[in-house]
Amino acid sequence: TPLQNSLSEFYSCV
Amino acid sequence: MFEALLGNGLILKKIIESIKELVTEVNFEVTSEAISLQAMDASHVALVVLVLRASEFEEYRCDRPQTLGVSITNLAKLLKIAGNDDSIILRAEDEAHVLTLVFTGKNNEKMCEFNLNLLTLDSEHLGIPEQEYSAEVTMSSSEFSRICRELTQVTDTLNLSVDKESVKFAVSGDIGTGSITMKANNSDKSEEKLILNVSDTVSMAFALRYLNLFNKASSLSDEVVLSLSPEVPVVLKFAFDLGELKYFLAPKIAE
Repeated sequence: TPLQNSLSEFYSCV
Repeated sequence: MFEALLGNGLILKKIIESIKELVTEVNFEVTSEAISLQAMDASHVALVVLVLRASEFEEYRCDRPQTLGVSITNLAKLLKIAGNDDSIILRAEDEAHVLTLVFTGKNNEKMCEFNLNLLTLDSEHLGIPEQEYSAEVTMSSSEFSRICRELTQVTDTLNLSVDKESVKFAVSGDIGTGSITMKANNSDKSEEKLILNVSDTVSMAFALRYLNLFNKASSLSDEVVLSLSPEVPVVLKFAFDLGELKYFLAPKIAE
């Protein structure tokens, strides 16, 4: 089954 | 002082219903230009971005920018009390501890006023770059909602593939596999129409559970715009008169 990514892997927190 | 009058209160009821299962406590930023919010769901997989333009309210005043920490759960409870035809006023003093909500019936026959206690919340603001997407799909929001709901019966993951001619919604589960393919067309029937703007073919996987939650916003807009690029979150955009509601969802990756 595919793993769900997390948004923080794509965008940095500001 | 912040005060905004919305003649069509139903739209606010729909907006809050569309986000309450994803985010429970959020910071609303109010400025002279807009009411906005950006919040991630608890598992940091999905993001809600809402912008309501000041110019679209019947009356709008914001003397100084302010952050209003709101329990969406409790706001939803209060908005349930507002009638579908009611106008809604949102009001907060400077450095407010409460958000005042006033619901007024169409013929001024009834007025409800509530003070919702505000919260102090840490905000996790993500820096989302403006980007060009490989593929953009514009289609009927109710049709997309129906496809997601129906395919959820097969499995929990939607494989979405877009090329220049068509979009394919594919699933694979214990009971078998299947797909729904829709070709780009400019039908007069809004539920059939599908506009593709594709520079590169994309194929990605997403959790249907989240897409189903996003699709609650289909009551706000007849159309949904899906923006896809490989290995970045998909964006679902629902635009309406008052502003727009966007959802970001991180893709699933193969183990």
